[in-house]
Amino acid sequence: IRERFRTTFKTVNQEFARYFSAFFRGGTARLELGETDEYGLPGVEIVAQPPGKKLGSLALLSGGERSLTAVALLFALLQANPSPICVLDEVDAALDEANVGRFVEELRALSERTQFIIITHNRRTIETADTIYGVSMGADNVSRILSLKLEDVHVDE
Amino acid sequence: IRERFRTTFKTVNQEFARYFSAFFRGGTARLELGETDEYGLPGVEIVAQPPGKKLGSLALLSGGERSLTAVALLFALLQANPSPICVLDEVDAALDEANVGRFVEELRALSERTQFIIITHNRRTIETADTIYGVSMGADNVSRILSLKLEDVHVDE
Amino acid sequence: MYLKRLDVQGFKSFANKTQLQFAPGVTCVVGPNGTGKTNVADSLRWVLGEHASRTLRARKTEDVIFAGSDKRAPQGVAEVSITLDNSRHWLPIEFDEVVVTRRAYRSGENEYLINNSKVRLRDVLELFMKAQVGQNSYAFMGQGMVEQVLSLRPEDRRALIEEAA
Amino acid sequence: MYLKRLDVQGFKSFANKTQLQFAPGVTCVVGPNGTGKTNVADSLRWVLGEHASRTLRARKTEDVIFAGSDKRAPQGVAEVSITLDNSRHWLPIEFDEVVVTRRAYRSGENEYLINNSKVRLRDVLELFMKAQVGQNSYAFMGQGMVEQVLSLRPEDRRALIEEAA
Ligand SMILES: Nc1ncnc2c1ncn2[C@@H]1O[C@H](COP(=O)(O)OP(=O)(O)OP(=O)(O)O)[C@@H](O)[C@H]1O
Ligand SMILES: Nc1ncnc2c1ncn2[C@@H]1O[C@H](COP(=O)(O)OP(=O)(O)OP(=O)(O)O)[C@@H](O)[C@H]1O
Ligand SMILES: [Mg+2]
Ligand SMILES: [Mg+2]
Repeated sequence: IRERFRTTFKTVNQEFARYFSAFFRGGTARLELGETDEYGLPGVEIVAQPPGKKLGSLALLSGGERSLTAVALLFALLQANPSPICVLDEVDAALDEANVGRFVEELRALSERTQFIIITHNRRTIETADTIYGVSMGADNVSRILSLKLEDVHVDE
Repeated sequence: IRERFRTTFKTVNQEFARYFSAFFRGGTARLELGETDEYGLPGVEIVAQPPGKKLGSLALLSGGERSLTAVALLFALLQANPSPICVLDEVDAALDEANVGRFVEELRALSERTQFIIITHNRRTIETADTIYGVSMGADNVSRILSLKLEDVHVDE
Repeated sequence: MYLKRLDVQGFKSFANKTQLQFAPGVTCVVGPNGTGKTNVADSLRWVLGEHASRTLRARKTEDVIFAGSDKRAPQGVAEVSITLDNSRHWLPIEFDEVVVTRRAYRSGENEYLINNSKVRLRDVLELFMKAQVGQNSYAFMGQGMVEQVLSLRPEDRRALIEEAA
Repeated sequence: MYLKRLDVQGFKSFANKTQLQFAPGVTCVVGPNGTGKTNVADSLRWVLGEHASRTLRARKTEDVIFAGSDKRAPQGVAEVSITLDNSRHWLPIEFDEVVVTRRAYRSGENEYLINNSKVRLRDVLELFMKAQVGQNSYAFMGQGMVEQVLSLRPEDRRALIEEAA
């Protein structure tokens, strides 16, 4: 069991570093095994440094930088152990357009092995969809679903 | 002191109900005085019901509905006791375009008495600005500020 | 193995019988605030056996059943079915197509079916555990939760890696 | 009374002397992720006397001073000045224009000035308390914090109303 954890940790760590560098176009990030708890198991810490910036705590990162770092870790976990289905609810909310672009690029690559269901308001994310469903609610407060084409979609935010 | 609290509570409550109905184009919301704590002071609870929907806890509201409800309370506080300056950092992140429209409409009205500084990625919010500052960071990781006109701004998210 | 179809009726804001067809790859769900997008994600988690009240934004079983509106009466049952392609037998079960159904009644009772035969919750959980469908907490990232992985305690983050192991 | 100008130098990512002019009404701050928008908001809170480390994302005084990058040396001082129009004498002070300055050194020492005369932090806080500038917690809504008012404990929400009273 400990061996499997070590191997997985190594893979996730490598993938996390790779996704982080892809998202930030440089910089370094890694996972570190920290202090051991009462069971003698070490906790997992995150160290992240965007390109050119001084290394600080995660708290010093901006809102968008934190989102990207979290997604990098999520994608690393998916790469290490693909889940057949993955549901993401507005994870791109804090990202600027350029970062959304990098996010969807890695998303498409992962979608070869994982089926993604993504709730989003972002046009660039929607542009990468194979299927689009629009949800609406009428005056009766009942949800309805409509299959959409990209041209029908008019989100902006 | 108790008298002043009661008066303020009444005003904030009225304004909260008004802003909520404006944002949700209907529905009802109010503040309620709840259980008293160890000092004999009652806590303040929020009751919010979008139009046509069954009354439930705040937890049942969607992400955007929660944002709008929170902003309604914030604006009610500002109306009851205007602060000369108010800084909002991406409070419109979870709102769809129609809701951003209602948000900026009330914002403009309040800006007669309160000076707003708003960090946003949303185009509709930016369209209501009297002044726009663009922040950029170069390869030296130093922030720079540039005064912008609406035509220069190309955010999308 | 992939998700082919989702059928929802009486679950949260889905008072009408609603069907979503899925294909491999990326499916985007869009729409204005409060229309039911997160409810779609909730229905998926729910049919896969989720019962954590905070995750589903439902304090009791009743909360996931359509509560009615000023123009529509409340309903008595919530039902969600997912149809999974099992042609490669990811799921340790005979069928090429697997349909998992979950129903909830106002009494608080929950029912589970696999290809229309009644089973217990643990059968559903065991089935998915072997295929690792949606069992990993990192398979779902809720609204406003994206940063949570950064603020986890180190031991909880370790648990995340262990799930992937 | 309104904010006329903000001068920032050495504060967080603002290594260069930077000036923002403000007018009454609405000012929007835009730009890509990680460029320094929230840092602008932080500088405003900081010069108004904020020292809560979590709010400023700074565990110690040093954290607000430009730390350097791979192309630029760190700096020794952070300085922020706000210029306020006081023609209606909102602030209980003689001048028509009030400039409040805060400086921080790597030693951890903080300096405060009002119209270029050294004062103590409490003088700055007292000045603003009388004019209620930025003293109310509802005058600032931080990134990702908009929903916080909904999840406050009832007694904390009461405190919010009391601030407005
Ligand atoms: N049991 C129920 N019966 C009827 N309506 C319900 C029930 N549970 C939730 N709802 C309604 O569903 C709506 C929330 O839907 P949901 O959270 O999916 O919105 P959303 O599309 O994700 O919006 P946002 O973009 O704001 O996140 C709420 O307005 C709520 O009233
Ligand atoms: N003391 C410091 N010295 C140098 N750089 C700093 C310092 N403190 C913070 N920064 C940098 O400022 C950046 C964060 O800026 P800020 O939080 O203002 O971004 P933002 O424009 O609000 O982005 P977002 O849109 O993602 O919220 C971080 O990348 C961080 O490296
Ligand atoms: Mg939602
Ligand atoms: Mg920010």
